[in-house]
Amino acid sequence: MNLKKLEILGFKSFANKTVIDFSRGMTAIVGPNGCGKTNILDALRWVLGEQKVSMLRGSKMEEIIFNGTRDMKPLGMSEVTLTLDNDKGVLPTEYTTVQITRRLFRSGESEYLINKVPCRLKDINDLFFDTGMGAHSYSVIQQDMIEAVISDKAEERRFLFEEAA
Amino acid sequence: MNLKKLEILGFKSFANKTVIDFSRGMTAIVGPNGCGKTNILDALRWVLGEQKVSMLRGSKMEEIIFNGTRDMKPLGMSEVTLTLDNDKGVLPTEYTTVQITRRLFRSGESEYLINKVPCRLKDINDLFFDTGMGAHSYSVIQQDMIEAVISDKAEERRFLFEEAA
Amino acid sequence: AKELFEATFAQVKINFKKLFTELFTGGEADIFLTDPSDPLESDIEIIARPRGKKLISITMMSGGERALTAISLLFSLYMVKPSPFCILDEIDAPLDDANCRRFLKIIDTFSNQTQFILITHNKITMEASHNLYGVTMEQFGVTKLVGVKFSEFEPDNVSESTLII
Amino acid sequence: AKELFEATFAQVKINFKKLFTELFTGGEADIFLTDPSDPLESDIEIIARPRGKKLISITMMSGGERALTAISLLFSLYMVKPSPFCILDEIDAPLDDANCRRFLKIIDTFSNQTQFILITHNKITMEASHNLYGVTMEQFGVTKLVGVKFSEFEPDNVSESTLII
Ligand SMILES: Nc1ncnc2c1ncn2[C@@H]1O[C@H](COP(=O)(O)OP(=O)(O)OP(=O)(O)O)[C@@H](O)[C@H]1O
Ligand SMILES: Nc1ncnc2c1ncn2[C@@H]1O[C@H](COP(=O)(O)OP(=O)(O)OP(=O)(O)O)[C@@H](O)[C@H]1O
Ligand SMILES: [Mg+2]
Ligand SMILES: [Mg+2]
Repeated sequence: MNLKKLEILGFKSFANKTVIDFSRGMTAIVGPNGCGKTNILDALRWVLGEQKVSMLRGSKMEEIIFNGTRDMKPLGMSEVTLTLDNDKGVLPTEYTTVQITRRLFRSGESEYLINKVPCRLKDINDLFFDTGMGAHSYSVIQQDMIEAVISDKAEERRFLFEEAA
Repeated sequence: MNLKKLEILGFKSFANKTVIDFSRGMTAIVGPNGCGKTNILDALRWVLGEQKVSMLRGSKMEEIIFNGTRDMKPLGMSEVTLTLDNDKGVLPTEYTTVQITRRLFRSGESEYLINKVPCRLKDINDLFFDTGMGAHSYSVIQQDMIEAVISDKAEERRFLFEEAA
Repeated sequence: AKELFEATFAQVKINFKKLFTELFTGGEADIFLTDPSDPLESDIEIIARPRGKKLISITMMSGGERALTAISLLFSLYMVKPSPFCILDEIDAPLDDANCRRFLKIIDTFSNQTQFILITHNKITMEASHNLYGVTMEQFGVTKLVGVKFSEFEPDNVSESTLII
Repeated sequence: AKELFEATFAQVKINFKKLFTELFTGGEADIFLTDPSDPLESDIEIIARPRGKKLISITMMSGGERALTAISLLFSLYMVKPSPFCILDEIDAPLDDANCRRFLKIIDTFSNQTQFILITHNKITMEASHNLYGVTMEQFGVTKLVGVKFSEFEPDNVSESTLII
């Protein structure tokens, strides 16, 4: 089971459509401060079903839609599509390629699709249930989580153990 | 007013006497993880009168005495001496060179000296009062303080402003 | 659920002891439940002793040692329940060159079963990656991705400034 | 005390606006009291707009942008009440190469009145320093200091691994 591709448009600083192909092996994402590297991580969390806006560094979900710059107007929608290779059947579906899409409109409306078929957020959560891959899994590690793992906050540690169990 | 020299013996990982001469200009302290760089910062805080053990990453003050290694026995005392150049008279004393020493014994006894004359901790605190240089000033910045300055913890920010006022 | 947690915990414990000693080229560490009779609610304690040093609480370890201990624990969890992919945001920031290389070696051994994506500013990590994406902002506030390396790149030429061209 | 705080705050505000724009090569920022009628108890808010981007809350800024904003605020306080010395522990860790150089330029302008000591793993900071101390542990658990550079050093030869020799 691999990530194949992540397509981002209208999410945070991705005013133009961006396609990231994930090859096997180790991929490094580099670049100057503030250019969008962590935003890629946020986009991945979001398309996997993240509902806690604080995990995306925002205070309300609408803030994740591209809100314009000096030279560009804000956009009306954020869309992220993740394509996965399900060759080992890890995901509970008979498809060998799985594509998940999440959209959010300024109106507050959301759309979710699995292989281009509309579905509910719950269906996306169910797809990843118990695979260790959901938005809240330990697959996505921000820098402050490293400190939390060994800090005095025993609840953070416990959460990771429960994920693994 | 400059730092001239810091002498450390028996404090944390400084089992052997270490002398650091501070020149003018910018000094960089480098080296592998766990070798003692932040311990130098702790030694400076401690000799300036730091009483909060948590600021020194310990849970009781006795922990700052060198507690031995596989090849060396623990020591019985920690001693740090800071020598300052008081040429501009910033410190309220007529001496142009000021030397502060702090000692802690395993028994729990402490000794404090200013220019080799025994004094109380209060005298050291008074010496630095309002110079922006005490142990709790913003002269000594740990990495987690940077995050605290701009995090939601408004009290951390306020503390720095009060120091400057 | 209690048995599952205890079985998981026992396995993570074994992995952690082994991985810590590998990443610290020696020394030892352990994790345990502060209240073994109540595994689902108990705090999880970590103790560690880097090579040649005495046992110390996590709070007294250096920044880099803490990060490496947290990484050992995180990967111990991954060994119990491997994740198909893993995205890590600048967790190599506090590591010195030697520890960074050891961390990357662990990543390498996991790379068969897990796709790793590392956001980093660290040149050593960049050189070790198979694939490298550069994230830039040619237009103010708009992210643009450049693919820089796909397993044939010359590591000597990589620096963050070249990616902006 | 109220007047003193308000006067200090006003001065820090002026410095912060200027320093932020300098460190971010553009953009703007401000600080204000959430409750101006109660300056001694009020929270202190920070807003910032990096160049070309729209105004965003501090939480949505990137790791490097947050660090640079905190550094702007810290140095704004120093300008009001300069400290004779300042010891900074790895605060350059989240900064990219360009931001690190800008940060060092600010340190340089302050170096006449403040003695800076920077603990760092960053090669650019090492090269920019006048004096360089290497901290090592030849014997397990025992810190040993080596003086590496005193304003005549060849920067190309400095790396953490050479210091252990
Ligand atoms: N809704 C949005 N619309 C436009 N831009 C946004 C939006 N949300 C966040 N941003 C921009 O994204 C930037 C942050 O990007 P990100 O956190 O990915 O940086 P980074 O590459 O990880 O940098 P660093 O190396 O400093 O961690 C911020 O400067 C912010 O202006
Ligand atoms: N009382 C003590 N006796 C002996 N050693 C101690 C004592 N207290 C702390 N240490 C040792 O000091 C080490 C931490 O040193 P320090 O925090 O200065 O590292 P550092 O050089 O800042 O590393 P990093 O780059 O990872 O931040 C710990 O490994 C610990 O073993
Ligand atoms: Mg980031
Ligand atoms: Mg340190």
